This record gives sequence, C-alpha cells and structure tokens, in this order.
Amino acid sequence: MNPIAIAIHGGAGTILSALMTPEKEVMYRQALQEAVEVGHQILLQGKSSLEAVEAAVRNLEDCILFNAGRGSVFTHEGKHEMDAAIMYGATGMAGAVAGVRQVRNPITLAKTVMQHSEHVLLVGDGAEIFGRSLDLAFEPDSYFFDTARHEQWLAALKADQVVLDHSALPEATTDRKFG
Amino acid sequence: TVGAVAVDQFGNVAAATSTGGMTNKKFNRIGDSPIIGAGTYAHNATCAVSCTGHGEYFMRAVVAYDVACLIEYKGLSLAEACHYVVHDKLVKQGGEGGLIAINQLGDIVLSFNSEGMYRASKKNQEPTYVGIYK
Repeated sequence: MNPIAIAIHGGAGTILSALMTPEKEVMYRQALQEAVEVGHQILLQGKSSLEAVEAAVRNLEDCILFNAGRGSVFTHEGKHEMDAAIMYGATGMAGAVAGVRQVRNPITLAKTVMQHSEHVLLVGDGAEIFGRSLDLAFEPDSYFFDTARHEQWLAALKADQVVLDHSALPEATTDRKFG
Repeated sequence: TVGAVAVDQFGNVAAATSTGGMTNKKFNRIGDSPIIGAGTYAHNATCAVSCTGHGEYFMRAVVAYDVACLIEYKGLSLAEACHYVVHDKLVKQGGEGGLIAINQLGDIVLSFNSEGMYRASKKNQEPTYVGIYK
C-alpha cells in the first residue's frame, strides 16, 4: 500500500521572533500539531488526499493565529479579503477563489468551485453569490476581528506599507536572517 | 497564508492553499495562492506544492508548476527541484518565502528562504514533526 503523508505550512501575519513569546510559540506549535493530525487521521481512514488537505487547511482557517480564514489580516480599507486554491493530482482538477469576504472557509468554497462548476477561478462577490447558492457558511465581519491583527494594520497604515505574512512590522523591522 | 499537501494510500496527491493576503493591501491585490501553477499545484506524476511568501515573485516565476516541470522534464528529485527554485531562482529575484511539497512516494520537502515560517508534517505512523523558523 502506498505510504500516506501530509505536510502543512502557516504564515502568522507579521509575527516576528521579536514578538514571538514562549507562550505564543506553544500556541502555534499546538495549532500546527492539531491541523496536521486532523489531515493525517483522514488519510488513516483511507480517505483521499483531497479530503485531507481540505480538512487540514479548514482547521488552520478556523484558527485565529494564522493569516487565513478567521485570522485574516486587514486590507487598506480595514476589511478582510481572502483567496484559496485546491488541486487534485489524480484528475488534474482544480478550484480557486480570490478576493472573497465573510466566507468562513475559503478552501471549501474553492473545492466547491472545482466540484460544482465548470470553472477553475471565481472572484469577488460572484464567488460569494456562488457559495451562498450552495449554502456554504458565511460569517459577519466581527468573526474575523482580532486585536493583534488590528494593531498590525494600524502600524502598516502609519508606515504606509503593505506587509507580508512573515515580514517585519514596520516599527519592528530588525536585521533579517535568511534560511 | 496556510497550506497543505498530502498523498493518500492510493498514491493520489493533492495541494491546498488559503490566505488573508497582505496587511494594508489595496486595489483588490491578489497574490499567488489562488493562482493554479503559481501558489498551488498537484499532479500525481510529479508532486503537490503549496507556496507562501511574496506572491508577486511566486506568480512571475510560476513557482509551483516550475517545481513539477524540473521533476518531469529535467529529472530532478523533489528535494533538488524545491531547493533550486526556492534558494536559487527565487532568491536571485529577491523573492521571499517558501513552499511545502510532497510526491507519490511520500517524500516531503519544506523549503523556505526567510523567517516567519511555520511547518508540520506526518508520514505513516512516524512521530509528528512541528517546526517554527523564527
């Protein structure tokens, strides 16, 4: 029987080592462990890699610590715009959404595009209308609010910078090491 | 940005990527995550890839598909292809970030060239690996 395996990654939204307290590090490690084991359990049950990657990413989207789904960062306008894509190596089929708001799990919307439309990529309110027509879960803006993200946003506004997941906060810029 | 790559007992691979984008982004800017071939790609004959980092560079370099092409057309291993793209091509263009990749054999590669990377993996019944590169 083919080996089963899964790997995950998470960008935390401008949290740098300077801001990573030991308590936070424990929280991140626990969240990563939980997500990878959710996906691994699905593989152990003999289900597909497609279901496993969706479940693992949903778990990370539901976790406020990561820049996706619930923990998404703020745009310039103070909103949350999310993107997601999924692809299955057995069939070459793929689904993706971009610039969507208030969708609880963008990765599930992307999979829905793949499985219930003839398209690959849907964007903006059209993608949201498609998701609502198939009864996917939507949440109010308050569901996506996080104080730490809001502070990062205010700092980025003040510095007039667009900031990556892992790059420095404008005022926290330190000499960066590269792996 | 978060992502996952997996291979199941049937030898099928899959990739998934999801992101909230960049803090303070304007003009409906979209990065590589939802672009098939740039931030997300999967093909049983080569690999499944999910990327995180400075999206503009990953889009221009079509990173996820580039890894698969190096395997398919140049015969590189998964590790060689990932290392070349992340530590050679991307770095030369100033692109920061990384990727996770897996193939049908269950080989896992967690490549990155900048800080702020969070990774975890689990193969068969081996212990779970969790790593944070600060």
